Parts: sequence; structure tokens; C-alpha cells
Amino acid sequence: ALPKNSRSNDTERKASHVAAEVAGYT
Amino acid sequence: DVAKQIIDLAVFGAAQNRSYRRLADFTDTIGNRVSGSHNLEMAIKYMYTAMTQDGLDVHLEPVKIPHWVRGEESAQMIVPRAKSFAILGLGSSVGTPPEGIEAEVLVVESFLELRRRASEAVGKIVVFNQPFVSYGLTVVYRAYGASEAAKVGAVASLIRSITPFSINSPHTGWQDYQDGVKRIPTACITVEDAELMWRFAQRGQKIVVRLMMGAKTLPDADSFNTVAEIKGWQHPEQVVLLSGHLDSWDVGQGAMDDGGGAMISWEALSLIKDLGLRPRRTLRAVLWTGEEQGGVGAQQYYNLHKVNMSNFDLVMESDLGTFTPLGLQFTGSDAARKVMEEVVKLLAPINTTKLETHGEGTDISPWMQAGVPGASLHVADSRYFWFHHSEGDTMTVQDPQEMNLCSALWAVVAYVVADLQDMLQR
Repeated sequence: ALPKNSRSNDTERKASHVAAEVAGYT
Repeated sequence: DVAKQIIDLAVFGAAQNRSYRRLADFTDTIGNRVSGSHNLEMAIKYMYTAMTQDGLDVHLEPVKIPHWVRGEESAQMIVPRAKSFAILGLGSSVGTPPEGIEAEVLVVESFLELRRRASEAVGKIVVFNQPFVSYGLTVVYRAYGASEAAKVGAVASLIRSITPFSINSPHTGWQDYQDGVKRIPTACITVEDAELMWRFAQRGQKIVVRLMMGAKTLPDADSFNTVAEIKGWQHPEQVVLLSGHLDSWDVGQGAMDDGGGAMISWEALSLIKDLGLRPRRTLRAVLWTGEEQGGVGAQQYYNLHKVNMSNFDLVMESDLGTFTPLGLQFTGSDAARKVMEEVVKLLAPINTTKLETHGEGTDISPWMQAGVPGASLHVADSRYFWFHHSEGDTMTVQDPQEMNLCSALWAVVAYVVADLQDMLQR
């Protein structure tokens, strides 16, 4: 299991990746 | 620029007004489509053929649905003066004896008042003149009025129509008898007639009404959920489901409830197909049957497909009109909401970037309760219940440009979610 803060960083990274991905459909 | 392409095609391009035209062709040809009726069978065949001709991958999934028929019905006030009432029997109601029921009336404004005056209700027709607060709060009188009246010895119940506005229009709908309680005939009356009887009662005047209803319940009928798909290229087993219901009440044309929702779900697939797009996951439009009786077709669909629940990415339903869209209502995890907030930004060209809370819909609720993200269309619905379940639900309340906008929103959201690398997080 990842330490809590690593998971949080991972989630944030993923969220920003998805935002960039969705923006590709603009 | 996929989102822009979809919006341009739906709102300004060759597909503009197509969902409206399809809805007009459909409702003008078939008419209304109550559960168990021949019209509903015809409607399903019509849509199966039309969507197949449109180049979609279409199939039917059999289900059993209730078959209630209205029969002849009438109501007249005899005392204190003669007046005919416009009525609509409520779905699942029993009929009256052939000679009808003639009885004195007790008018109440709430269940509480009925319980307080229980001794006065014996042998009478109970009239509920409950004020309209909101659909959700007021509809309990339609749903349970008959059983509550029967518990205190009434012989029939007449329910003020569930609407904030009336031009002497009765509004029907489903009602539920409670187990172990005598089943008495029940119908809705107009706001005007409910208030008229209330005023007579306030003056202490005796009211007598004769009610005749030929309603009966037949054995459950065979029907189908109609399913059209664009198969996903990468994860065909994973699904974004978008939906509306094909059945309606047996009055009006069922154009608003829910012909519009069914048509924009079809239109979303047409737009994506016309642009030559194919998302990673399968886009599936499901046109439900038996919604008005409590999401009967949708419940059977859920029972059959819940084994694949982990493959359902997003379930979408439009059943509150296809007027000017205001935003998307969404229920899902915080992580999924973050993604959906990005998705609705793509709708800036049609000014519908608002992501609201509480996705809703009778037909998608089993999925949402099980944790699947759900979305519904929020439209400018202030007039929706004026027409709901009444003769007024016709093409005349629909607008082609408003339907273009709904179709664009529906198609962009469905396509983009179906094409993202990852499914929405539960």
C-alpha cells in the first residue's frame, strides 16, 4: 500500500492528467 | 475539436432539428403508448426499424409489464347542482360497478385532516384538495389517496391533479394500493373542480357525486426495452448508457414525457455516427418500457445486467423534458465529479457548463443506488408539470432548437466519457 501522501499526490496527478485529456475534446 | 464538431452538427449543421422531426414523425404516427397497449408494441417496432435504418446496432430485450386499461369513465356532481367533471382514472385503479357509485362527498386538504375526520368518511367519496407544494411532496396524494380513504371507510376517492397550473385539465398517473386495504376506485379531478367542491364544503353545503369507471387490470403483457449501440473500439464490454422511456400515459401524445428523452438519446448516437466517431467504450441508448408504472422495464434490465455492473461507466437518463438545457445533474464519487466538471466545460459553446448535484431518474436509479455514476438532464422545466400526464403533453410544447441543444449536450457528455482512457471512479 502507498503511504497516504503518495496516494494523494497520485490522485492529484491523475486529476490533472484527466483535465488535460478532456480538454483535448474542446 | 470533437465537442465542437458535435455541437456544430447538432445545432447549426445538417442534423439541426432532426430530433424534433423524428419526435413529431413518431408521436404523430403512433400517438400515446401506455403500458400493455397495441400502440406501445407499434412504438417499439417503429423505433427498432428507424434506428436500424439509421445504421445503429439495435436489439430488443423482452420484459413483462403491467396492463391496465381505463375503459369508459365519467363523473357528475348531482348536488348542490348538476355539473360534469373532467376526470382521468388513475393507473391500477379498480372500476366501479356498472351502475357506478353515487355517494356524498367529504372534502379534505390533507391526510392529517382525513384522519381527524375519519368518522365522517364512512360510505362517502373522499375528495383530496391538497395544495400543490412540489411534485415530489404532493404526488403522495395520488399514489396513496385511495388506500388512505379506504382505511376510513370511503367508497371511492377523487384526487386533485398534481399540477401547479390548470385550465380544467385532469392529470393521470400511477397509484398504489396498500396490501390488506380494500381497493376502491380512484381518479384525478381538475384543480378547478377540487376547489369548487372545497368551497361548497366550507359553506356547509352537501355534495353528491356519481362516479363511473370501467377500469380493469389484465394479465401482464409482453414488451421490450429497445437497445441501440455504437460498439466501443477498445473496451466494447464497457458501457456508457443513455436513456429515455418509450411508453407514456394514454392521454396526449407523450411527446414531452418522455418522447423527447428517447429521441435525444437516439440522436446522440446518430450525431456520433454521422461524424464517423467511435469511442473507446460502447455507447448504448436504452429506450425503456413500462416506466410510468414504476420503472418496470428498467428494473428487469437491471436484474438481467447487474452481473456486469463493473462495466457500466456512466448511466444517463432524460425524463424531465427536453426544453432549454441548463446543466447536467450528476451523482458520483468526488473523483468522478472532478472528471465530469472538466467534461461539461466542453459545453461552453452552448452555455451549459454547470455540473449540478443529484443525478436522477426512475430508470437509472437501481444503478445509481448500486454505486454506478449517474447523470440526468436539467432543463428549463418550470412548465413541465403543467402538461405532465395530461392531454396537453403534445408536440406543441416541444421546440426544435431546444431539442438541438439537449441533443448536443447529451452527445458530447456521452461520447467524451465513453472515450476517456479510464472509466469514472466509483
